[in-house]
Amino acid sequence: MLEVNELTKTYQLDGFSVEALRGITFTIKEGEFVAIMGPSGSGKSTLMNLIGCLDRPTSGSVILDGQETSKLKDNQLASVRNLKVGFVFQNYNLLSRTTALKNVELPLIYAGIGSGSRTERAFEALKIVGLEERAGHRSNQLSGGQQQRVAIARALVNDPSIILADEPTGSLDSKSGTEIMNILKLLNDQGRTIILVTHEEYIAGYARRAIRLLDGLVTSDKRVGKK
Amino acid sequence: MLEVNELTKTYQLDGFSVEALRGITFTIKEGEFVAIMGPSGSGKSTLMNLIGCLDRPTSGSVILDGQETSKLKDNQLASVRNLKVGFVFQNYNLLSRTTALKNVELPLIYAGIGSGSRTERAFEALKIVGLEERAGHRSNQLSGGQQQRVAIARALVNDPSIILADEPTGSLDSKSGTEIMNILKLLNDQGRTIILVTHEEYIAGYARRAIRLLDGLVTSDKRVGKK
Ligand SMILES: Nc1ncnc2c1ncn2[C@@H]1O[C@H](COP(=O)(O)OP(=O)(O)OP(=O)(O)O)[C@@H](O)[C@H]1O
Ligand SMILES: Nc1ncnc2c1ncn2[C@@H]1O[C@H](COP(=O)(O)OP(=O)(O)OP(=O)(O)O)[C@@H](O)[C@H]1O
Ligand SMILES: [Mg+2]
Ligand SMILES: [Mg+2]
Repeated sequence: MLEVNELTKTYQLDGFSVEALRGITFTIKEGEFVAIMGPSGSGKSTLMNLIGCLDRPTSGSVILDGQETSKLKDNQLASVRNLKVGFVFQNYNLLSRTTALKNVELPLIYAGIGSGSRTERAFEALKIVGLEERAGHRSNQLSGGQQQRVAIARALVNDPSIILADEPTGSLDSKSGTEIMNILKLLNDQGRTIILVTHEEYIAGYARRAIRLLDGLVTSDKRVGKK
Repeated sequence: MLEVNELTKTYQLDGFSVEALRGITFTIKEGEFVAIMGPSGSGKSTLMNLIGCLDRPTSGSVILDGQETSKLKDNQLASVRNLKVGFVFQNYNLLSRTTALKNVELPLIYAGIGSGSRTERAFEALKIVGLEERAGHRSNQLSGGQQQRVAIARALVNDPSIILADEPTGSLDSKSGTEIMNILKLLNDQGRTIILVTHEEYIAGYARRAIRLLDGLVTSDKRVGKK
């Protein structure tokens, strides 16, 4: 269960500020599949970073499973984030000189999982996204879409209850994109909450609810067709 | 005029190799608008890097305006590249702590343009992609789609005769994506050659020819509808 109340985020830059979010309020129940859409610069990634406990709001609150995240200390925030949330970054955020396998193992290292089962689980996650043959290759030796899929495997490996995916199919051709959406659909059928930023209508079609942003505000929030 | 003959590229990794391109041959005439498509990992970016003189083939040749690029020394390659080719990278390749304006000025610095007209031309290029208000912001302070548009402005600022764009609309919503495609269409109407990698069919629809890759080989090369 996720609740955001009157969320704002203002980035203070040298001499001026950018109001990325100007008052966002909504609730997402467990097991929902929500698409967040809106033009470039409308605040989607900023919102995902706040929901995913990667950044703190300027004002307002994020309540994740009953806990108000802005009240937590950094280390508590990190452990909530690591145990509950799987995050697929818009720019992948992989360690470029590290192998695909090791990148996927990272959340398991933070969770204190032993190395034997860690490697096994990371390999399974790479298999799900179709990259088991590249497990030993470094990220900077993979294509754009392959890196994106490693980032998706890393987000799933800890079996999180909420998956936040920021443009997860941006670099993928339609076949790979559809495969990833089927994985997310399966995880959602199994009860996980999926929140997905996308600008592609056919990707948003997998969700059952679409929240649209414009200039840091919600302009619409409604149920959408089921795929 | 661009000719590639029996082009191959094999990446040698620690202990094994990846044949990214396995024999590619085609000719693109001046003023054409070509889309390069294919699944993730099929070799599109590798092909673009070879055409754009950013990397050398394992075998075969790239002939750009009558010059065989693989025969050029590094500094000659760099100047051919900088004067003739505008390159939009799949991962933007911006200097993250540098302002949008300074990033767009880079090709002009290499071309030896004086600082007054450099700043003016870079600002004009940012205006074309709709980002003049963010000229003084650093790349790491911009959204994904804003960074992509800075990368496009940088590719256009030197007024190159060939524009190579690797997934230029991957992070853009359909409105921004359409604006970028209209810019490229205008440049093509003015006689520039455009080669564009994309996995989105509606973006490929702007091109008049589509070359499809699969596992490092061309599977089809045909004229497509005009938009
Ligand atoms: N620097 C590199 N070192 C080693 N292998 C590489 C490197 N870059 C790409 N490859 C490999 O070469 C193959 C082709 O990669 P390329 O980036 O050209 O594909 P692509 O068609 O652009 O894919 P995408 O649509 O995912 O961007 C892939 O299997 C990839 O892993
Ligand atoms: N680290 C930052 N510092 C300063 N400003 C930022 C930062 N990150 C984002 N912004 C600004 O906040 C606004 C919202 O950015 P955000 O990344 O949330 O947009 P977005 O909807 O994800 O866009 P896109 O679709 O292009 O990825 C933009 O105007 C952007 O320039
Ligand atoms: Mg974003
Ligand atoms: Mg690529």
